[in-house]
Amino acid sequence: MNIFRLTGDLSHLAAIIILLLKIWKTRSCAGISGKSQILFALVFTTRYLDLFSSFISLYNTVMKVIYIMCAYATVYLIYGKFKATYDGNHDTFRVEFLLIPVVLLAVLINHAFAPMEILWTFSIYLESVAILPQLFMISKTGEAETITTHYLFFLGLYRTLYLFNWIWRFYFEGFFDLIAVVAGLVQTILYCDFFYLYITKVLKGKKLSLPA
Amino acid sequence: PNGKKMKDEL
Repeated sequence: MNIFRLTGDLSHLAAIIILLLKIWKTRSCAGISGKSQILFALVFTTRYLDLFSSFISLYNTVMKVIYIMCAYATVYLIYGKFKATYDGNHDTFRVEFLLIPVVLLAVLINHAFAPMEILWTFSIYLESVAILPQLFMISKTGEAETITTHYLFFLGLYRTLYLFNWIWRFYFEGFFDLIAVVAGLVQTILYCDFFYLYITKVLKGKKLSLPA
Repeated sequence: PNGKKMKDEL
């Protein structure tokens, strides 16, 4: 455990909780892509199946359980409790365009051709692109609530910090996971445009709105 | 290097 890994995990946790609180406090999931949230729930479910097969640490187990529970709670709030506020008309990204290539890639490029490994690899690849329905929704409506941008910032920051964590582990522990690093790079790059808007607009007190 | 899976990460 190094500082990049820990702050990355906490940033991820912050993102998840910001989103849950935003929906809960405003009693609305307007502007939130339910599709992205379903994909994240799928990411956690397929990645954390090892909760049943191996124990790594109390920290590891607790964080995994929190992530999974929060992911399903978010999906429930969007498609259940606050369904009336869900903006399905703008959440029109075709997820099959992500899922099909990700499944194929996970079957073709993995550490071992075994069910658990393929599911883990699938989750890594899927996570890297799971935010696309959300970014697509923002580009379609041309704006995002400020709290939604904070959510996206922490979510993007998390994988960026993981990149530093992997550099650290490569140098100090001799660890290197090509699949995670490449997917993490892709994931971080997808946030770059958003980071730019966040820094130049949101941090200066302006709402995130895109030119028409 | 093909690398190895970091099983302890989230």
